[in-house]
Amino acid sequence: TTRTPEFLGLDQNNELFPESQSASDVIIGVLDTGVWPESKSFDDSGLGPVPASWKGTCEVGTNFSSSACNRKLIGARYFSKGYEATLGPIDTSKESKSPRDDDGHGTHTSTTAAGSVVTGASLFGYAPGTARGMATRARIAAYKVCWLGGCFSSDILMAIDQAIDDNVNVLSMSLGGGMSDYFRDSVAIGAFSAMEKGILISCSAGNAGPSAYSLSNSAPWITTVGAGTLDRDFPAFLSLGNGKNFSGVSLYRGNSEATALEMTPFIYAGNASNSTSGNLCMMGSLIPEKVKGKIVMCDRGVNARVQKGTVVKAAGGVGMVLSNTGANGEELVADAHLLPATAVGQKNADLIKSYLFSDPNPTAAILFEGTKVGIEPSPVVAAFSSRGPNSITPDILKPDMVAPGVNILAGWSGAVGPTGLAVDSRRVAFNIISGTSMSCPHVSGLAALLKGAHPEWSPAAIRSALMTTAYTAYKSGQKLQDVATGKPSTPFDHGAGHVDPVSALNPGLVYDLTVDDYLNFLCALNYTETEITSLAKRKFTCDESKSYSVRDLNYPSFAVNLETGSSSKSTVSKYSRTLTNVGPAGTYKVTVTQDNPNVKITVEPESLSFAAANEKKSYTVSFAVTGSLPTSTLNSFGRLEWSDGKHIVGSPIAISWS
Amino acid sequence: AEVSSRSTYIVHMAKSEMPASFQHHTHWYDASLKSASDSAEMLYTYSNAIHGFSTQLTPEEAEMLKFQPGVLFVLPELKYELH
Repeated sequence: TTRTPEFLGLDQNNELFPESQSASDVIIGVLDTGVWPESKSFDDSGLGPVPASWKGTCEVGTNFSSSACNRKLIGARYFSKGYEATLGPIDTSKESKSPRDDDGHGTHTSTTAAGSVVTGASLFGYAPGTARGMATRARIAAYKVCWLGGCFSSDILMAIDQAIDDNVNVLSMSLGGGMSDYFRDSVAIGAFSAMEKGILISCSAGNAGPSAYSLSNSAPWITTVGAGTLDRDFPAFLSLGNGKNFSGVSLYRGNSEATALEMTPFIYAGNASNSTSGNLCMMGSLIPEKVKGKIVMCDRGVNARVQKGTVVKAAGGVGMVLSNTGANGEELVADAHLLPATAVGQKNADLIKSYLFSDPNPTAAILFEGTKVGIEPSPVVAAFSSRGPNSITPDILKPDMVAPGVNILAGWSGAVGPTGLAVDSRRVAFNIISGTSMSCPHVSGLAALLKGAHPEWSPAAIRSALMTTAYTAYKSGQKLQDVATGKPSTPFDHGAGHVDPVSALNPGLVYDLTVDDYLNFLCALNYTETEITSLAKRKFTCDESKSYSVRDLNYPSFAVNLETGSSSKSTVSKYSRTLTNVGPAGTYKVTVTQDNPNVKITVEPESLSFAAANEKKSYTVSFAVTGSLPTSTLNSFGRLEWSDGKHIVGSPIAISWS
Repeated sequence: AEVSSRSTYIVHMAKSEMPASFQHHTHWYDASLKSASDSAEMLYTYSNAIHGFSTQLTPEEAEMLKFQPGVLFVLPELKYELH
């Protein structure tokens, strides 16, 4: 990536992160579409021998030999038996039966997590700079589990099985499969076993936002990552024949440096089609006679954004304006279209449409402005980022945090163009794409940095450090925004907040968790012995004499669920937590802020003193309803912070009424 | 026709319940599978992520396998997608 190291403060604080052996001994396993080993991001210059702990290998296959691996890309495997059992033998003329990445996604995620430093990186001159992964000294092991026809659970499970055996330290999985109970979800099951072995599992939250209850990968032993924007944009202005200008974004690059599309006849796709869904620019839906030589405005949705451009081009159009609808609001995702194109937000789109529908001879021009940085406010939560509440366990707040996931530049496959379309014959070393797939490996890499700095920390301690130091407000003091609403985002959108790795390096205190804590959590969920045995891989019986509570899982956040109409007489919810000192001795005092005066939050004790490292101290939080709540009150939010004056250990609070 | 009606299942086993007569868990998994299907073959044997294996079965075979000793779950294959 060329911007996130700066955006996250890594560039200015390089000296804080060790260059030592411990940093280069960290191995990140990436389950994805494989790897393009020729990418400069896998250059192993300056790296020492492969860590002694590594037990993996570099599997050979179609267009992939064992020499593809080196001291950066230390392992590459592929898993296709499940895929082939369902869809038949792999057609090696279409995809490589090997770890080779024919898609680009796996190369993008793995280089984001731990790619080496590459100077002079860009996509067609966009986002220029020095590209690097978050943990430049960590090693990468690629596990190819996703193919042209999808990613199958039997293959994913085997890849996790193998990654555990290979001794990875971090597992990065930018994939998901809906919402099923933990014991039915292969990612959750495999992640549980990985967690037992001390492996941190970072997963994408999903791209089903801004709808509520849209999360994937919500098990508490998984670090669930939502997506936010950077302070970078790729403006491409649309100038209308009536003299009005509208801002949009684009990664289009023509042959000439000063790319622009002069004033050209302009038409709405819905008026250039006989199809009822002609506005979407679906394949074959545009009438060439109406489109030829014109800029066409297409509505977003159903088919891929870049495919709409090819549909316009195939029908003879010379440019495209991609219009957001209510589902996307003002979120602008830039694409490397094959024809001059710009994407505009819903508000601008409505104004542009009113011009299109009222002017008898509408015209437009597109001007591409290149790359702009310093965009404010940033970050903002991406509209597509999946949102809580957690539909599987409402008492666990998810996502855990947000990280950069919009317009991210990282390594790409040489087998496919930047749009991923078959008709795109362009080849690029780096591509700019968006998704929680992109935010997940940011956190995987940052977790590897923390693991390198604190090898003794558990996966839960590393996640806690990332969560409790995440920020929820801009430097101005204003709360983080949600691009879907234009309003402040909530813990259901951003979890603990936006990741801040420099602060995470020295969190002061952490909320640690052991395997037994998670087993007790499963008991609290009333899982049967069979369900627990399948997850734990050993016989585990919940103690009938013991009172288990999900509220007592030592999680760094609070999700409180109350019943509508509850009053102080009927509802006092108590949560217990234990903090472990990972900093110097000190006394921490608690503060609680929240936005609902009818809920009283009490912390006992209000002060915790730590005399030594690794000392543990517990506290309880009580949530009491002090008055009748209006039936319209569904959620309220707050924050609990412990501070010794130097460290702030923050936890988000989300209170829901059902 | 039997082959085409088969789909992939992930079979979770309680390894602690393996009869002493088996020297290795893979032999036990194999015997369990054979008790439900003469022709089904294992796709993968898992040791770390779960205890169990994946295989292709007809719905009837899958149902029969559920009731074999030591079988915890017979879960259908799920398709995941990139984010």
